[in-house]
Parts: sequence; structure tokens; C-alpha cells
Amino acid sequence: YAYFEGRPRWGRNIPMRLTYAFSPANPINSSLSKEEIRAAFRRSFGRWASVIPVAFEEAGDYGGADIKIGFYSGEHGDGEAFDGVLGVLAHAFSPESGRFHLDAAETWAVDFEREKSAAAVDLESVATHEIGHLLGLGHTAVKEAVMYPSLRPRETKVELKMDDVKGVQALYGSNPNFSLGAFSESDIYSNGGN
Amino acid sequence: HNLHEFEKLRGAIKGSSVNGISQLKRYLHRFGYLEAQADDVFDSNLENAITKFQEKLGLPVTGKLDSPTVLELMSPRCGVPDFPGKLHRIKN
Repeated sequence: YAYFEGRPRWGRNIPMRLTYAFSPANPINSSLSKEEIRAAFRRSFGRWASVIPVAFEEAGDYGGADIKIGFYSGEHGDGEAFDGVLGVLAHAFSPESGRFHLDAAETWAVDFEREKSAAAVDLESVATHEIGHLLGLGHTAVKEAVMYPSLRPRETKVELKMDDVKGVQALYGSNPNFSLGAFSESDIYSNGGN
Repeated sequence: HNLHEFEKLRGAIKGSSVNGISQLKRYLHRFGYLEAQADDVFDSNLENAITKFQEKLGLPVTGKLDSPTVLELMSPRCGVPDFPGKLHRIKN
């Protein structure tokens, strides 16, 4: 695992609560319903919340939310333009910025049985990865980990690996209910050198 | 970036000048591996950047544009640089 320079993290007292909201001005333009999108993000935030003492809650007030999520095309004001289909899929900013941008040009999917496009990208996998950035993680060299920087079309990678867990727990500590039981022995030990 | 353009760079060797190398240099600059360069020469700076890319992404470290490296370069990815503090600043 890796961190941003200076190892920034959200500086509130533990346990902490962070709110997130979707930009009403930059909604996704696809076959996905709002509820499908919200559910995918809820699951992604929940995975991180299960390993650290941080709770995430969807807020109705976009302006007041800690984490602001939106779908954007091309240049969108932060100097990191999106590039159309595939290429760069999304980006998020280090703590405590909270900005989370997805490329509106992608064919975002939550169900590959329904979305047959060869260029479809799993929304939940990308959301889980970008939330790692919002929490302070950088990119890892562990290919199986959520924080590995690339994701192929129609690939799904939503489960946190020990590399992800160790990295984020070094920033925030462990959720009291966290158990190693969900991780395979090989996963636990294969990342011990990181 | 049109990442499929990188396919034609497979097997390019140090010292050569190949159309498309400048695009690869822009890519490697964008993700924190290389200072900005706009030429099409496969030079030592590019070799070092490819080596760093291979190390960072857990690929076989050869310093060459071999198949695993080109495949990774062509993969869709997150826009956050792999070394955000070195050549880029995340704008908070």
C-alpha cells in the first residue's frame, strides 16, 4: 500500500462520520437508475466502513457533504480532464478535499448480465477504489488489491484485500468489529512485506 | 490518451525514434514517472520511467516495452498519479 505525500487523512476524532452526496448538476446519463447507483456506492462505502472506525452516510445536502460525487466529461475545472471512453475512468482527491469525479463517457455498469458492452466498466469496483483515495490511500503494486491503479473492462474487483486493509487501518485504526476471518491465509501473509 | 496507440510501440528499443513515443512520455508524465518531454526518442529518461512503472505496478522489471508492460499501459485506469507528490500536486 502507499499514501499521498505527507500521508494526509481526515483529522476528525475517531470514530468519525463522513457524509457523501451526488451532484444534482452532474448526474450519470445512462441506463442505470439513481437507486442502482446509490446502492453500488452504499456497498462500496460499507466495505471500507467495515474495516475502520469510520461511518459513511448519504446526505441530501450536496453543498454541505464531506464527499461530493459527480459524473463529468472532458475538462471539468480541476485541471485533470477526462478523455472519453476507457483511458482514465475516474479520479478522487486526497483528504480532506472529498471530491470524487467519474468520467461520464464510460459505459458504467452494475450488472454485466444486463450490460453487454465490451467497454462496460463496473461502477462498484471503481467507486471502491476511489473511496480509498478519498481516505488517503495511493496506488499499490499488489495486483489483486482494490488500490491497484488499473481495471479492465468487464472486470470486477470490489473485495478489499489485506494490502488495502493494512494501509487504511494504519491511518484510522481498526473497526472494533473487524475480523481477519474473511481473508484467506495466503492473502494475509502474501502482503506481510508491504 | 488513446491507449490503444501504445500497441504499436511494443518492442521499441532504446536509442530509436518512433512515432508515438511522445504520447507515451505524456502518459508517463501524467502519472508521475517522467518530467515533461515532447520528443519521440526512446532515451535513458524514458527507460528509467518504464523501469519505475514496472516496479510500481509489480511487472517484470526490464526497462523495455515488452508485452506485459504495453498491456498494462493500454489498460483503463484511475486518473490519480502513481507518484502524486513527485511531479504533480493533487489540487485540494
